[in-house]
Amino acid sequence: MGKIIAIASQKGGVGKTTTAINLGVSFSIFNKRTLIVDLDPQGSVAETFQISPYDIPAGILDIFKDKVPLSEAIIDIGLGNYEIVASNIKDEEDEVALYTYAFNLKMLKNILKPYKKVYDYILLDCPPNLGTLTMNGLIAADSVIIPVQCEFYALKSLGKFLQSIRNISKKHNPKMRIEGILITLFDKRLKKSREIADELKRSFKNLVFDIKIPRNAKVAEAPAYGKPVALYDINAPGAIAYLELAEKIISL
Amino acid sequence: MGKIIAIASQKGGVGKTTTAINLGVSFSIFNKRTLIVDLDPQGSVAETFQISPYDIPAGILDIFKDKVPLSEAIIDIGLGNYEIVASNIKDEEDEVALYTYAFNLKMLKNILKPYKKVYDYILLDCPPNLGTLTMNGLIAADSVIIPVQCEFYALKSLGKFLQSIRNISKKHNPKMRIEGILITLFDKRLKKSREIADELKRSFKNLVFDIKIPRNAKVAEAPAYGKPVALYDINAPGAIAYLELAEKIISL
Ligand SMILES: Nc1ncnc2c1ncn2[C@@H]1O[C@H](COP(=O)(O)OP(=O)(O)OP(=O)(O)O)[C@@H](O)[C@H]1O
Ligand SMILES: Nc1ncnc2c1ncn2[C@@H]1O[C@H](COP(=O)(O)OP(=O)(O)OP(=O)(O)O)[C@@H](O)[C@H]1O
Ligand SMILES: [Mg+2]
Ligand SMILES: [Mg+2]
Repeated sequence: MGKIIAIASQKGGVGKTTTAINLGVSFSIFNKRTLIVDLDPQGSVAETFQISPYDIPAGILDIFKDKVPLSEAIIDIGLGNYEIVASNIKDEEDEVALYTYAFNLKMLKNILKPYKKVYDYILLDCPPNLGTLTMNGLIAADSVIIPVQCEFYALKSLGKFLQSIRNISKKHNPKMRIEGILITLFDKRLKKSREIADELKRSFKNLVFDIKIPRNAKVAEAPAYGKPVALYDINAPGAIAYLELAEKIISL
Repeated sequence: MGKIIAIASQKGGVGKTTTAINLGVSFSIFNKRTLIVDLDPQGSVAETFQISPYDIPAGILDIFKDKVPLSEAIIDIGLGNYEIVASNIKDEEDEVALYTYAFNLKMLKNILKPYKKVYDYILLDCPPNLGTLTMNGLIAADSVIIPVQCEFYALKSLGKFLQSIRNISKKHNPKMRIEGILITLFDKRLKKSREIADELKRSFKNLVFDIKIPRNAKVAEAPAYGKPVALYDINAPGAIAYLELAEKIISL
């Protein structure tokens, strides 16, 4: 049976999309059938693969609004074991509409359920807020990965976010677990980064993955070439870290 | 008459809060009476000054929900010419409630109007999305500053965001102008950063501020000490850049 993992954080710019894309491709490199679902109106997942929102036959808006079957929205991007469902929000009206349709908090859970037999991993890229789309993601998920940057605002927002996850889990999805807190954009040269990473380990203990994703220019460059970093430069420190993370999650 | 400037971007983690806080304090250093309004449920503005959401007498939720007068939510944090209105969202239920009350898109505009006589600058820190809170901010604003990081996803999201700003302005706030596109977290050592900065200048010409905010560790450290960077280390490159930006905007 496949596993649905939400990649979520209220804080913006901490590496949610980067983690969904690159952890996803790492699973596919280990021959796990993987689906990436973009719940974020920004639509960065399709952009990573140079797919314009206008070229998408059907996306997350059509699924929530017109009940288009998920199978019509799955895009094969030519990588083995790796498919995506894009977010095709064109403007602010689409965005407000999507958040409104998502008031049915169990919608995504019911849509994805049958696909747990088709995929080994389904990764959900969540938007940077606690709105109805992220709630749909957390309610559909078996577990959640929380990317955190070792900086003041991201650290502050983690405590509150963990509390919200517990609230949502208790009310709507009691089986959901925390897969882990993932330190991203880690710069070991900065004293502040090292201090915050130690603080995270002290406060959240085993919830924090030992694997840290280093800040690595190749990770930020890869999407400009339409690729996940592992296919752009397999020896890049960021690519290796995501492969190690995938290996760890598969082994759990 | 005071000026209301929204600091907005759909992309997360590009320096919206950092710009609101530090451009704000720079205005106050030039003796301009400044108010920072936090429209983001994350509540990073109050956190910067070590104010807990539980200690806030009234915040943005009370203003939208219970029509509490703005004057009751203004907090004097002990810096001359510089006050804040905090976002006091405690959990995901508050967040969904706030976005729903904000369906009245002209609410903030009507609340802030009388305060243009009290302050020289009112800065609005927007959340990383195009939901009803950001729309309230763009409709209340005289102008908007769009922070952009020189990286692929932030660049891609800029075009769409500018289009949405034009749509919102045409329908709801025709006088709103673009104050400027602000390059933030700029690392001049990275070739990719320099390339993207050049591309921004080529595509958006005079819309892009000449002043770039450099990536500067002191900027990220300052909030941990409860201060804007100018009060943490006035000689820090980040502090100087925000002072230059304030000077430029005041002179326009
Ligand atoms: N390990 C890394 N090394 C270098 N750059 C990275 C790394 N991870 C992410 N980035 C870059 O940092 C920026 C933020 O990452 P990303 O967009 O994935 O975050 P996000 O949490 O999905 O943002 P949002 O909140 O807007 O959805 C991007 O420009 C990305 O390319
Ligand atoms: N010039 C800078 N130099 C170094 N770090 C910076 C700079 N500007 C912002 N930062 C850091 O980058 C991170 C993102 O900035 P910030 O939180 O202000 O962005 P934001 O756009 O408000 O994010 P969100 O989308 O979550 O609201 C923060 O940890 C901040 O301290
Ligand atoms: Mg993202
Ligand atoms: Mg912010």
